Amino acid sequence: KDDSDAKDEL
Amino acid sequence: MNIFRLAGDMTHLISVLVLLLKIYATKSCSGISLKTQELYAMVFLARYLDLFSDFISLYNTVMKLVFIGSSLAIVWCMRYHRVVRRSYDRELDTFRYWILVGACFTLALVLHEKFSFQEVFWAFSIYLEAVAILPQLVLLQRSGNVDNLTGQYVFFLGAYRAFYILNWIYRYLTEPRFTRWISCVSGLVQTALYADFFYYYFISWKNNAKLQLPA
Repeated sequence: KDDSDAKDEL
Repeated sequence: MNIFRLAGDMTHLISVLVLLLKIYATKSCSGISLKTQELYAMVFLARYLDLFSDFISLYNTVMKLVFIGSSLAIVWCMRYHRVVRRSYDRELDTFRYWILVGACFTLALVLHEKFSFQEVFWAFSIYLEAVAILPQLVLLQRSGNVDNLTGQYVFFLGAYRAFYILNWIYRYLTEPRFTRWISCVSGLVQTALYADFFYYYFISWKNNAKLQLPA
């Protein structure tokens, strides 16, 4: 999973 | 991570700390909607299902634990703490929120990024958070006078998603493949729901008067 579609936001 | 998202997360954290302070310092939860707190607990539990499966960063994991832990602690406190529970406005906090939960879950089954268990629950949590403040706003209107800490709690809770909107604009402009329509549209609806509260909050701050929401 690259950064932009990983759920990296809270 | 960008400054807008960090500001948003910090504002969200402040809103949680203000609420915990109010409940702990005054041993009272008057003016606080248990239903909104329960909706937020559902939001965090549904959104952070990836807590143990996808490690993004220590910050991400710690903040998820803080939000899940604090929302559950507040719900527990308002329901079972022998002193705090007595000040709960049970007869004013009557919003039938299962309609909201059902509608958001149905929408998540239809509108999601990918049709998987985790993604449907994630979309559900995004939609549910957009409307989670409704019971609290209704309670504020019914209970008339709003104590300072409660007003500040709602203000910071509304402001954090406004910072996230700036974050999404920034990421859209700087990251080639960044599209989060579900989050963006829901975030706009969520922030719009606070519009009248922000207006009366600003008026009360300008006139240095008590926050009064019209019934």
